[in-house]
Amino acid sequence: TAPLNVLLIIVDDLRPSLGCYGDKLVRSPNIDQLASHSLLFQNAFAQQAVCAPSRVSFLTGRRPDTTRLYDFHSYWRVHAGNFSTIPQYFKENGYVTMSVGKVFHPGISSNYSDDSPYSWSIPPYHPSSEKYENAKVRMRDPASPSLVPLLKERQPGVFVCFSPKEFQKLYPLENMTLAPDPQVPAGLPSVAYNPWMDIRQREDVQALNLSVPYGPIPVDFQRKIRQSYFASVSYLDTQVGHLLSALDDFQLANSTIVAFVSDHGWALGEHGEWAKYSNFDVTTRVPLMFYVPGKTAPLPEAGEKLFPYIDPFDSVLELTEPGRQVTDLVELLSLSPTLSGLAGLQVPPRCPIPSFHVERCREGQSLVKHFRFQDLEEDPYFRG
Amino acid sequence: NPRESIAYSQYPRPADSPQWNSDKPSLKDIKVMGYSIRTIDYRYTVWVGFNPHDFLANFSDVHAGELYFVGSDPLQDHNMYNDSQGRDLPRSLMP
Repeated sequence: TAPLNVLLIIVDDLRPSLGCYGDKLVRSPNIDQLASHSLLFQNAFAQQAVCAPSRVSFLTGRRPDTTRLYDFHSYWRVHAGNFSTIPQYFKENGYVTMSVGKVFHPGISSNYSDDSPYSWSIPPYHPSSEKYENAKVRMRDPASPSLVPLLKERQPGVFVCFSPKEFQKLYPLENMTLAPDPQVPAGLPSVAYNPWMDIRQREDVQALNLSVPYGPIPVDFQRKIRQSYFASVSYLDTQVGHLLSALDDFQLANSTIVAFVSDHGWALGEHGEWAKYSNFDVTTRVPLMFYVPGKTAPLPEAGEKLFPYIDPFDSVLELTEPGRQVTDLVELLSLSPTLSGLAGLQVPPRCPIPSFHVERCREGQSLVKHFRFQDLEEDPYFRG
Repeated sequence: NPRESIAYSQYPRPADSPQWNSDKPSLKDIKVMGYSIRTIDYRYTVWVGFNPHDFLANFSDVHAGELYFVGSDPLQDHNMYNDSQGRDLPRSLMP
């Protein structure tokens, strides 16, 4: 009957290239393990495929047309309406809320404060290595430790570091596939095309002298970009593994909801596009899963580890049993009412139109109905 | 209820053709907004005129459209929008 903790893991730029989403190439054993204990949404979509608008949208539960944030240059509370956020709602309901790393997009879009103090009980924590996020690095080598003076930084219970280059070894270039449709489709309207200008500005991409806006990237270089992306995914997986393993260590796995999401997808050569910035499914489709103790998986027994760390470098990785899955289309916008409902808080009412004057309401649906499993309800162990 | 299995997305553009700020246009430069609706069967997108001063999209000012059917074209490479013109989607499915 005690309130459940909530651990919300928000990954930047992660498309569902994960084992639990059927990807045979990518090594993501720790996220797959989380999925095996979770309810996984196969068809979840972001509302706008770029960081700040997407994050503000799902953290406030409003569409970009309501937050009026389509770029990076305004703060919704001033620019659109004083909308509440997910962490703010929990904070106002007695939770201690904490932010580590990039939850809100930094800068004016979160008032240069990660929306503190509205959303957070203590000041948000940022690793000092974050300032290297946009440091001068090559496109196909975003993970070189030699470029990062501070590889690790510790805060009690927090472990953050850059993605080491060694993870590229998991993806030999000779095994690297290309996008199945690397050409710009003939019938694609020019307005729909994303010319991936930020990628073109990377030093090593500039050296390729690509024609703008449609010039394709040479095939060998495409393989290297894909190799680096997948290496980053596996690195991220180890960080998620350490984090979830800590839940076990602190015996919190039986009292913590874990939600795992990304802010949007990423094109890896599909339709001749790279990065995000479009309406294609590859840039809007995101991983979305919820672990709810005793609901999506049995409560761990005393001493049992639900999330033991798995090393993606282990030569033989056991196949993880998939967990429960939902194929219905859902929106990232649903995160806010769903977390509220799962935690036992009152789900905010649907927003009127317009809703600029309403501090707390939801434009998305609660997904809680998907967590009613008939077989579990009939299972005396789960009922207990 | 068809609205229960629909996902909407949108993306702004400064112009009809790709240019240096097409990826991340500032609000003042947004001229076109692409609104998408997705179902399990298709994605339908209309790129319409957008006024950044009053934040209003003009659905009478259609710049371009996209229509992809999941069953026959899961990767979204064959835009069927021009083949579908004159056959409006049900109004209940519009954003």
